[in-house]
Amino acid sequence: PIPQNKIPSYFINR
Amino acid sequence: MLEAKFEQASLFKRIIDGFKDCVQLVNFQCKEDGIIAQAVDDSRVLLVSLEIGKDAFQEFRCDHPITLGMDLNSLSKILRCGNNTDSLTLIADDTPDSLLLLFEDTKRERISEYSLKLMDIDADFLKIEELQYDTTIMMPSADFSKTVRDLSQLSDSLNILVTKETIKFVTDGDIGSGSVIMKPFIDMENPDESIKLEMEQPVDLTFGSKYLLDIVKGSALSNKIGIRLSSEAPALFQFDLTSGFLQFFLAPKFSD
Repeated sequence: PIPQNKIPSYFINR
Repeated sequence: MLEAKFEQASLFKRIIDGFKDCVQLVNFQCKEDGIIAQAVDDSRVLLVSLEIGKDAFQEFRCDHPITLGMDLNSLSKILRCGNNTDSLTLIADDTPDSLLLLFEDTKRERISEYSLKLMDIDADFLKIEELQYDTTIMMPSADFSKTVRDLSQLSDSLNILVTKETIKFVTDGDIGSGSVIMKPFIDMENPDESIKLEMEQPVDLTFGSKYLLDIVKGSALSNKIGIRLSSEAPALFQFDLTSGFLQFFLAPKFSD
């Protein structure tokens, strides 16, 4: 299966 | 004090049903101009962003910012208790430990009242920037969900290729393969059936079918879906409300 990216960290800033 | 009245309980039910299968514990931020919520799914592949503007409500009042931490499974159990045509009022005080949901059937003078215990949810605060996209598509949400549901039967990955004049959905799995090709067209009789395509750059992206199957559950909110694709950033799938939107940001799979 094709590996999956994640939501980039620049979207998620604490 | 929050007092937010939906003319029809069905609107809030459809909103919650649109994303309760992707994320479970969500903080709803209530402010004077409406309610927003953002959450990332456990696999951190899908980010949901909801905005309900105050004009989506029949009445809306929120004196101070209030955070409602809710388990969407519990919330949807209570939303099932109201009739779709009832009005629904959400009531909470300034530092609430529960949310009051008031269903009113004006015809038969029936009032149903439920209280949902709120939760302390420690979630990331998300900042979603305005991104540049290579391609923007607007199409009937029914067409997109049928295409996703049909092709997802054949593989756990769905490839979307956009060129100047065509939008192509392709899948290739163990039992076989499938492809759906759509072209932009303007339907003069009912414009909502049109397919619009603005292509800056061609894109060739692959997504996980299971995420797209969750995203298309938002189709009950709008008969159109906006799809914005970029080779550099997560794809944006957006359903517009009368005032506000339900957005899904989905990270693509690695392209070969």
